[in-house]
Formats: sequence, structure tokens, C-alpha cells
Amino acid sequence: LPIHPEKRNEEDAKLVQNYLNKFYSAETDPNQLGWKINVESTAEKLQKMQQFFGLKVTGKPDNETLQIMKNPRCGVPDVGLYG
Amino acid sequence: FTLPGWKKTKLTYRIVNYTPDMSKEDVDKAMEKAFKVWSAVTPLIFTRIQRGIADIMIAFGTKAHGQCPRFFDGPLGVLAHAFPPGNGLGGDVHFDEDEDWTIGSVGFNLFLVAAHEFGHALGLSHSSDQRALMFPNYAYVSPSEFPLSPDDISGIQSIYGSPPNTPDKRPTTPTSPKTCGPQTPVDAITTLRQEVIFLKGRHLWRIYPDNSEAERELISTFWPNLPPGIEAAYENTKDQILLFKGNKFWVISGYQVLFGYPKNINTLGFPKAVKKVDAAVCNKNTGKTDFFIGDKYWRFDENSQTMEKGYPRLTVSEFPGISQRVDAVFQQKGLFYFFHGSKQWEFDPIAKKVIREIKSNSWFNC
Repeated sequence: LPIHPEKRNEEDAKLVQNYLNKFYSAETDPNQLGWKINVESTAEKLQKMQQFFGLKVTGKPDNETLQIMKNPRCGVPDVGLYG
Repeated sequence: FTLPGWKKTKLTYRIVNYTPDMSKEDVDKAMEKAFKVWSAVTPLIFTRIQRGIADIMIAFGTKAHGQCPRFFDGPLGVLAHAFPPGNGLGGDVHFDEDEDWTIGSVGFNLFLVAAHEFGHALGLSHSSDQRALMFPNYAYVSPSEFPLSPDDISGIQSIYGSPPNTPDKRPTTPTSPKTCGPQTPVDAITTLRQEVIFLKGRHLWRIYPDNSEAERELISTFWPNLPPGIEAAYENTKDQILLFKGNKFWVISGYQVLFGYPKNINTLGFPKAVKKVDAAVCNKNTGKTDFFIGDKYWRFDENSQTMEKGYPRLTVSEFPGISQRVDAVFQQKGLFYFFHGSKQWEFDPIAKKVIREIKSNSWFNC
């Protein structure tokens, strides 16, 4: 049975959040001073990711962005230090 | 990259455990070959130890593994990770055992992923350059290809410099073999005005009819945004070439990729079920382009820009003697040259017969 579009959106939203937390969350960024709460919004992280992969920078999880997020990849974040 | 990297050039590594997906020898070889990629372009020397603490500890694990603060996520997704130079976890490399590790192109090629992760263990971060080994997403390239791009080399040499026996100059890839054409089956071939261009992996070879020596170049030298591993290519009737990979294609005029590409191949008239093209050639005499997929071909009318009705048809019905899958094909002086593996067949499209069978590297006067 085709996945209900609601369910699909929910899964995609989870994928996006998970991906951005893993690879684009500022706390891995050495420039992050002290314990400032990471106020970067999902849209800002998404724009960073789209910029990195040369996608159209919309801040929205369009199909092409989702496709890239589903590719098997390295676990090291794309921003900041990993240590 | 992260400075200062390792403060020594002699580094040790230890393979702590193995994946059941591959033989131990194949794992050992993959790791050794992956370290050689980096020692080829730096002064670094890697020595394997069997016990104790090495600079670079290599292990396979799943989900939460050992003392590692980062967890794996099961099959696909994250394949592996590594830590930048330093003590303790620093320099260590972990592979997700929930993946299918192989020496070939099926599953995930351990050599390629290890070479990437060792880049991190030496201090490199990710590159946004799609041709770079340090690009975060996995992309298979033939292991016979040297996997480092100029971006990888300039990054690692910014930390460690170049190998001691070469004058400190612009980062270079190891000297390329005599330009004797691809040593393994070619990916795609197209003409471009007087030239014939052979494409394989990240490289292309340009041949001029009256000049025996082929010129070998990185595809990225001409078309920085094109991925390696182009699968089909042809020159149309409008002095343009079209390059295909997967279900995408690019149109190039002169040396410029036209704006708005890549497009999906179904915009040419292929049904969605068609996921890739093996080879393509435009018959200059008829203005029709034949696309070869498996044992069939489709015919496209360059004038009306439409796929002709009644296709696909069996390749062998129109091209008797061409019964294998077509790796690549091009037209020269009215004749077609079909390539499969280490052979090519010279075909007369008017007489509809194979004239002769020749070795595929006959164009390189090796």
C-alpha cells in the first residue's frame, strides 16, 4: 500500500532533523563559544547543507535535498571539528 | 583541514578486528592500499603493528561500539567515521559492521571508504568538491583509478607538504602512465568535431585522427561540475555533445555545459522504467540517434527531437553481429565502432554488417 503522504512527510521531517543534527549542528563547531545554546534554526542548518552540496539554497527540504540526505555517507560532520 | 595534524611523519596503525564480509587478506590489502594513497602524496610513512596502541586504531563495530561517543545507525546511512589526529580516540577509524563491505563495486568498497576515513585520521575535513575523495557521500570509482583529486592533494599537502623526493611544487597526482588509453573497458566514447574522446572514470583521452599520441586529462579539467563515471556520450547534429550518467544527462556546447542541465533522460522520451543508457551514437547521415540499453536500442530523431515509435528493438535486429551489451559506440567516416570489454567491432550501417573485430585500444597506437 502506498505510504500515506502524512506518514511520508513525518518520516522525511525526522530524516532531515536527524541528518542536520549529525552533520550540521554548531556544537561541533570550534567557533561555538562556551555553552551558548545552539540557536541556529533548522532552516539555517538546511541552507548550510544545501550550500555545501551545491544545491539550490531554499532552507526547505525539497526532493533533491532529501535525495542527497538519503545517500550512504561518512559519519564525520560537514561543519566544524570532530573530536 | 585541521592543523597541526600529526607532529611526526612515521605513523603506526593496527587492525583491531575484522569484518566477516571479506577475507582477512582482502581487509589487510584494502587498508594497506588506502594508506598508500596518502603516503604517495606526502612524506608520511605508515607501519602496521599487531598489538598495543597504534596512532591509528582501526575497528569494525555496530550501533554503540566500545568507548566511541558516536553511534552507528544500522545498514546504509553512516558507513564509517574517524577522529582527527590526537591521543586516545584521535586518529582512530571505525567502520559500521552493519554495512556490506567488499573489494568490488557491489556493497561498499572497503578500500575507498578507508582511504576517505584515513584522510580524516590525518586531519582532513570534508570537501564540497564532488570529485574529491573527501566528499562526504559514498561514490564508487574503479579502484584502478587513483582516487585523490587536486582538492584532496592540496588539502593534505597543506598539513604535511609533498613527498621528500619531489621539489615542493604545486600538488600533483602521481605521474600518469603513458597515455595509452584506458587499460580496462571504456565507459563512453564520443566524437567532437575532428576529435574522438574516450571517457573512463575521472579521465578522458582525446585523439586526433592524424596524431597518434592521445592526450589524457581529468574530466574535471573541462567540466568541473560533471561527476566521474560518465556512462554514455554522443555528438548530435548541432555541434553539441551529450553526456549521460544514471538517469541524468548534460548538454555541452563548445566546452560549456548548457544552463539548466543535468536533466532527466525521460525528457528525451524514455519511459520512467529506463534508469540509464549504456551507449549512444548519432548517425550523421540520417540525423537519428541510437541509444543502447542492455540488448535493445531506441531511436531518437534529432530534427523533431522526439523518440521514434516502435522502439525499443533488439540491437541485433538492426546491427547483426552486435549481440553483446554495448559499452560505448561512436561513428567515424560513416562507420560505427561498437565497444564491449577489450574488443570493438567496425560496423557498416549501410551494408548492415560487421566489417572486422579489433582490439578496443587500437586507437591508441600502443
